[in-house]
Amino acid sequence: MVSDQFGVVGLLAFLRAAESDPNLVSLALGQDLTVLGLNLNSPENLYPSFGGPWADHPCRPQDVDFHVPPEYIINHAIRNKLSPMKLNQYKEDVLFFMFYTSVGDVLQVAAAAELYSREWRYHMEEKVWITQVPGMVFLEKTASYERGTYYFFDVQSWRKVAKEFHLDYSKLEARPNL
Amino acid sequence: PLQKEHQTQFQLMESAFYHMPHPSDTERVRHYLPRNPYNTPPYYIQA
Amino acid sequence: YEDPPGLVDKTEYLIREWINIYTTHQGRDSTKSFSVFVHQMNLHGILKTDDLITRFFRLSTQICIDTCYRILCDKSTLNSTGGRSKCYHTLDAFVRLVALLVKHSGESSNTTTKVQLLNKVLGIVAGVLLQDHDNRLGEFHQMPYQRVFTMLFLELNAPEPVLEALNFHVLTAYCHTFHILRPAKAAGFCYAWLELISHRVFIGRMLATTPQQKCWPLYSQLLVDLFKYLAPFLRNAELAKPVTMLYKGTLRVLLVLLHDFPEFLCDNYYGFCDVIPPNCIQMRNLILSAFPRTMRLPDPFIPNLKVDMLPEITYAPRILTNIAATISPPQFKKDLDSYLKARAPVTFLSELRSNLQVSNEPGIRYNISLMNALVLYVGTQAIAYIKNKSHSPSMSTIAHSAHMDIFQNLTVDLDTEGRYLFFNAMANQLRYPNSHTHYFSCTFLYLFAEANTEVIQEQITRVLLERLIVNRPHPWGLLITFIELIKNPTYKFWQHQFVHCAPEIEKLFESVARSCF
Repeated sequence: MVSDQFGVVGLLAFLRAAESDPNLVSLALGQDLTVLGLNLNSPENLYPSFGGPWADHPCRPQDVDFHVPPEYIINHAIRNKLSPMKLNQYKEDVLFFMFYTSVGDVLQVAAAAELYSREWRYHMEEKVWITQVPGMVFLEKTASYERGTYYFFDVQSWRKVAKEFHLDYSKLEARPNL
Repeated sequence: PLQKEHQTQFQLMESAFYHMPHPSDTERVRHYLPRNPYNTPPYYIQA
Repeated sequence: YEDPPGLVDKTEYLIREWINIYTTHQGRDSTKSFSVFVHQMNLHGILKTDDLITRFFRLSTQICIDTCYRILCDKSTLNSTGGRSKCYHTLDAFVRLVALLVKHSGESSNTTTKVQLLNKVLGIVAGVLLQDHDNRLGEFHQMPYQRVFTMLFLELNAPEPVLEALNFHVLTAYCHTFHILRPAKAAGFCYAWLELISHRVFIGRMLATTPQQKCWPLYSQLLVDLFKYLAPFLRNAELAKPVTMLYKGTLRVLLVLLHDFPEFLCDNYYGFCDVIPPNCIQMRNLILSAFPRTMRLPDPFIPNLKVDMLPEITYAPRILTNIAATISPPQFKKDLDSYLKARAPVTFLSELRSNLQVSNEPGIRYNISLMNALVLYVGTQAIAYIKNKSHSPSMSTIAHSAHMDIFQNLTVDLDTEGRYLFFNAMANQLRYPNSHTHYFSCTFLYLFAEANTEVIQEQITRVLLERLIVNRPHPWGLLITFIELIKNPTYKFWQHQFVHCAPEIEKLFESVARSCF
């Protein structure tokens, strides 16, 4: 058999070394390319929202420049006239919109805090917002959990959907604080 | 082993590695609702 | 030469003046303020000669860059968003001035003056960058330059008629600038450079919206620059963090290209693989896995797949590289052609190795580019030869020809390193269904079957196996070749010693076989 690095034994030696040193792996065995933050099954082109070679996720909608007619660009004229943001005056729709589009931004936490104050709770595992259906009768209620019918906010259909939940209090996020 | 030229390049690359580009470097400054990167909880929606 | 007395102060005054105008937002968007400012420039004699304009831009660039260094080196603002946005403030104003000057220079319909001015400014910024990079070394900051290039590009790609007429020139100017600033020339700028050439708007313009793929060759050159820079670092089995970061970023960019522009990778695979180190298997597989979007790949795992019945295997893939021109020296090329034509003199075969070997030092014995070119050139000649006889490549039609003489000679005559590189050059042709894939797949199997020593079979297996055990993607041609090798009893694959030389290897073969079956 070939005794140097160009035969099967050479490959074997490399594989054995790679087991102990992950640094050796990335070239010979490569890595799982599906975890680089690119949706390789997307029917759409990736490049319009490509976040760059260092980003773990695509650009958010608000990051991507779209060229709108110049007459649309009026922010410099009205910016100082806009009233400051008052989250407690916005409807839940707007709050959910902010929460789901301001990923990794202060706004996301601010929206979460406002939703919390409106009796919504964020389920950390299910990753959904849940609130009690008014007048709902508990099927079960203990010190650590409760069961009953709740509204959860369904991002896909963008509306509240009723559903029965078994709610572990430990899985609900406490009041978000900035 | 790396040739001398490549060693020099590596040192420069290594220094640059500690000053990686920031996402905002390639985005227009937005005066209205500017981006405020924040370490949101990992269980929040990330994409 | 020394700047004329007073020019530095004038420039400083003017650029500060412009930044103030830019800050009062009406200024930013109003052409009136711009024309007032141009008038001021005139008054200060800046626009009098081309040389003064050049100096003005160079000094302006340096002033803005120095401002950024002052902010970035201020411990309190280092890495804070506040510090960066202060930099953006200055840089964006400078960019806006350049963009407006480019747009309004000369007659509106005359692109020449605009392009000349743009080239001048890009050249100046690149010059300042390289000087800065070589002076500051480890203290060099990429951000100011990246911001200038990015924002200017976005400005010049706004959907305006005057800019649309300029666009191809803008892209060409940018590619030239990025080539000058390639990582091999400015290693400390390599991360910003990769982000610049993979910016979504840049990719969109270069590869999608510019008609007739006119910018594809330019973009291909930039990727070759990147691969050439990475090569010496990737040749090291152990990647340092800075290299891993750049490599991972490169994989992301290639994934976007594989998903959105597979034809681009198909067209340029040869030039890319020519500069990617042999041990960089996954990245090379990624490039070789690209196939035209109009093509539906037959499932390679279907039992009894009749590859030679596929219509696609009669078509040759597009090769943009002029392979024949890369075979050197000219005398060697001449001898090669005469041997292919007349299958003589036999001495050509015995001298083949000496033409390929460039040193005796292990690891760098062979001219890999020449090896790659020779393999593909002989292969394409063989396919043409077979077609001329109204045949298509098969195990019988590829045998007993001058082409196969050459391949068999290389197989027998080269040492293990040479043979490894030779088989790699062949394996680089195993891609989507086309005449090259089919020919080289047959050739691999033929060489395996005809091998007079097990070492040859082992090395064929090694080259194929290492490409299969790496994470996906795997090229279609690689899969069907290996499946045929391990399934077809004529090759007696499982009877070879190297299949059973160690439990891990045995397990590896079995797992690959399982996934193939």
